[in-house]
Amino acid sequence: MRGWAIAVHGGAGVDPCLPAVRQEEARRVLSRCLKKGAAALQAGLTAVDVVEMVVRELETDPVFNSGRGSALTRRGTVEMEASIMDGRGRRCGAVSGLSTVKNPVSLARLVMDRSPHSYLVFDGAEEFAREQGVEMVDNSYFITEENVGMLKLAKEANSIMFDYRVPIPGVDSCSASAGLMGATAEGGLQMNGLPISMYAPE
Amino acid sequence: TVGCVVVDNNGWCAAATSTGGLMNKMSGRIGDSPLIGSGTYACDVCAVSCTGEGEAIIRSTLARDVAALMEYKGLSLQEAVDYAIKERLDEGKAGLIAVSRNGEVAYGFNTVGMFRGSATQDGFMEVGIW
Repeated sequence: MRGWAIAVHGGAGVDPCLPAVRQEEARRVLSRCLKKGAAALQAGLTAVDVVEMVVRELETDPVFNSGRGSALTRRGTVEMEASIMDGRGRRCGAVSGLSTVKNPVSLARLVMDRSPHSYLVFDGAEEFAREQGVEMVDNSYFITEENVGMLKLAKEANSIMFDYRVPIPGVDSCSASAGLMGATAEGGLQMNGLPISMYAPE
Repeated sequence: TVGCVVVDNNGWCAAATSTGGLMNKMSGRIGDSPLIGSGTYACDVCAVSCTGEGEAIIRSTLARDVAALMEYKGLSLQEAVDYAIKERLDEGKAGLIAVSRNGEVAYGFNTVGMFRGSATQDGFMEVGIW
């Protein structure tokens, strides 16, 4: 046993043209969260407490796509989801469709610790959150100016963006531009106004 | 999407993942992050957190596959991560981070980049993107 270890991520599918200032911002947040987790492990906290604490930190910072700074639905709202799993006994908890819970990962933890279930979604999850007294905020708290602009671009490009980039017009496949769901017009089948092929990769 | 995987001083592993999902997604859409065994998994061997194209991660039960490759094929953590990313995603684009009960840390991705960081008790610390 080599002692404790920790890893964090802030999402894959990074835009190759990400400006240097954004890269520095992301590195700063990752370093801060990593150090916080490492200090907690050094102090003897358990693995499940540390992963919850670190993901809360990442949810609170608007730099990444979770909690505040979450991607927006086509209606311009936020619907968040999270899960947590403790290798000790393989216990787990998950939530989806949250729109007012400030830290989704902590509600997932409560599903694991204080409910008979392993997964609660939408209204049921929000009701459970009220019962448990977790911090709840207005949906607008999660919405950033930048993401409102991104959603507008996505709608104009008629696309679902997996890495926040505007599809290059005429892109005929997702792989041609890493991480993008460009509208590919295979056949006529549409869903939500988009070619069905759009959803397959998603 | 954000995630964290940890192995503590007692060798216990844990994983957590949280996301806002996809920009311009339909209301009601659920991705891989909350699905245990796909976006998140932890057992007494390792802990895994995934990010990327939800459909590919769900279909490949990516997080559980890393643990199964270690349990049943006896692969090391990095070998299991590399195999899962290389062989399980078909055309999908994704990345993952993982730790093992022995204190190893590993990651893999087939996208252009993945925001990531890792640290171990012996003082190693790294933050990367590309």
